[in-house]
Amino acid sequence: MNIFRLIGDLSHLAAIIILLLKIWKSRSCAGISGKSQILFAIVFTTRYLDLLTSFISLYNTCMKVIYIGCAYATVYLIYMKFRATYDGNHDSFRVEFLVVPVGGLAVLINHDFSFLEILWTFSIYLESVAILPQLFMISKTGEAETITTHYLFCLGLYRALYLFNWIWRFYFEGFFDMIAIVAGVVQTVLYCDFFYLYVTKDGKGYRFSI
Amino acid sequence: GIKVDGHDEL
Repeated sequence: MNIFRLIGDLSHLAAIIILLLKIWKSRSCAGISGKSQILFAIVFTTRYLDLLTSFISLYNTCMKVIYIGCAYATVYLIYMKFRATYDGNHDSFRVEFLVVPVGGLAVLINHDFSFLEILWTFSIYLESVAILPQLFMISKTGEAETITTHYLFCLGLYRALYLFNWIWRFYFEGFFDMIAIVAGVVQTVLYCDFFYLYVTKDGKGYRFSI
Repeated sequence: GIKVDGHDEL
């Protein structure tokens, strides 16, 4: 554990909680892509199946349980509790164009051809592109609420911090995981355009295009 | 290198 990893995890946690609270407090999921949230729920589910097979640390277990729980709670709020506010017409990204190629890639390129490892690899690849339906939705409507931009910023910051974590681990532990690194770079790059807008617009709610 | 028996990152 290093400082980049810890702050990255906390940033990820903050993003998840910001989104949950935003939906809960406003009683609305307007402007939020339910498809991206389903993809994140799939990501956590397929990645954290090792909860059942191996114990790493109390921190690790707690965070995994919280991430999974929050992901499903978010999906529940969007598709059940506040379904009337869900903007399905603008959430029109075709997720099969992500899930199918990513599934194929996970079977082809992985560290070990075993069930859990392929699911882990699938989750890594899928996470790198899971935000695309959300970014697509924002570019389609041309606007995002302030709180939604904070959510996206924390989510992007988390993966950017993980890149520093991997640099740290490479130099000080000789550890590197090429699959995670390449996917992490892709994921971070997808946020770059957004980061630029977030910083230059001072994080205020705004109309913008991607 | 990478060891496959468990991933400690989240």
